[in-house]
Amino acid sequence: MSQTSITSYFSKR
Amino acid sequence: MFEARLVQSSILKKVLEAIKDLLNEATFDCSDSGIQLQAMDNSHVSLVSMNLRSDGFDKYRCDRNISMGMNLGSMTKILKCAANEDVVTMKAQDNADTVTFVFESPNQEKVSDYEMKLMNLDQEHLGIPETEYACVVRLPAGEFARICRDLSQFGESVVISCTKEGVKFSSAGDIGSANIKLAQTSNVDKEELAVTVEMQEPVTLTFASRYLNSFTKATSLSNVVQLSMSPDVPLVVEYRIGEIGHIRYYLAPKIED
Repeated sequence: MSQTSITSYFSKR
Repeated sequence: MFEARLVQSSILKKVLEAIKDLLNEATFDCSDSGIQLQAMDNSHVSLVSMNLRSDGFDKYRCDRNISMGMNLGSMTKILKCAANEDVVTMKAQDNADTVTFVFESPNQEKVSDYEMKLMNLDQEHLGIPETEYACVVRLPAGEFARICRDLSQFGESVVISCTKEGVKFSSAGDIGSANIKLAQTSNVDKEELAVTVEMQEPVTLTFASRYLNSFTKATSLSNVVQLSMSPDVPLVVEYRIGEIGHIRYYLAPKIED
């Protein structure tokens, strides 16, 4: 299992 | 001028306790609607979003929006100087480079003030899309903390699977495997002891247990915790902060290699 990053779900405003 | 007065300094102490393990520093964005904070942990795996509404304070004044970069370790040290029953006031001049915390004992016989330097933190706010979650679970916060602590002994991941029957937490590792199933409670007399599951569709996701354990540092804030899940989106772990606001932790899932 590999950990994903929160930034791949929420875009920088 | 920014000034916010809270009769229960314990709320602010607990809020710091809830975020200081995940975040070293964070920006407190203050406006006339209240104080907001949003920050990712250093590894960008989780995001903390906190909101304290201005109407939850005993006195709240914010002439101009102000963003205060706080070192949370220093802020924790200062808040440790406040007794739980002290009244706390945070205040800062417009575009100031320091913030002052004033602690007043209930009988006003002891008044302390602590001035802390502010930091210039780059503001990288993330947009969090409104989401209709496939599963929303509410359970006693203490129960969730216990589950996370017990399962983290077995492995570094926790699988959370939610069906209409209830929610199952699983972990496996070198010493073996563990499963904890919580059924929906039928009729409990106290709301905060209930386990409820609102399910649109079943969901199973895997998360790193060390982040879940960090989130449970917020347990002292609320009797109930709410977990929101949808396939392939971050988990939301939400604790209400009295009548004044909430703290939400977002955790990116782990996926098959």
